[in-house]
Amino acid sequence: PSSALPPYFMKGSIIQLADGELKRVEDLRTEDFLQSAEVSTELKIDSSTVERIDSSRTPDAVIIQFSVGEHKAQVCVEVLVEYPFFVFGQGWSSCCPDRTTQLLALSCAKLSVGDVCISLTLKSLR
Amino acid sequence: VPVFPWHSLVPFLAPTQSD
Repeated sequence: PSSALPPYFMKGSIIQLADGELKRVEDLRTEDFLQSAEVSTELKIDSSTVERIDSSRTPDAVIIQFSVGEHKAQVCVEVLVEYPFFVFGQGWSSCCPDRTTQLLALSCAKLSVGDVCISLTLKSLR
Repeated sequence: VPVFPWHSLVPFLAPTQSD
């Protein structure tokens, strides 16, 4: 795995919403994700609450445990400390906001236990 | 200039079962 974050988190990256509108990554708001998911035929937004943040054996990584969706499925993800998540009503947040800002120029809040992140799931398949 | 789709930016976590 690469130690680099995906390019679309870099400040100034151009993001296309589902209705075709273009926005910079740092200008995205909660409504942009919600509205984009509404018009998506496959994807819907779930609420994923941060339950735990543990250190990882991998340098500069953390293991984040989320409680996902209405069924509160427990899901762990291992990410770099600077990996940004979008918190409802708050915006970009990472475990190490200083590092995120240093590497990506993206302003971040500190991701904490109890924060509710935007995640994606599939709309029910029939 | 590359343009990225909105859904790249948020993680895909476990699909929920609908009842």
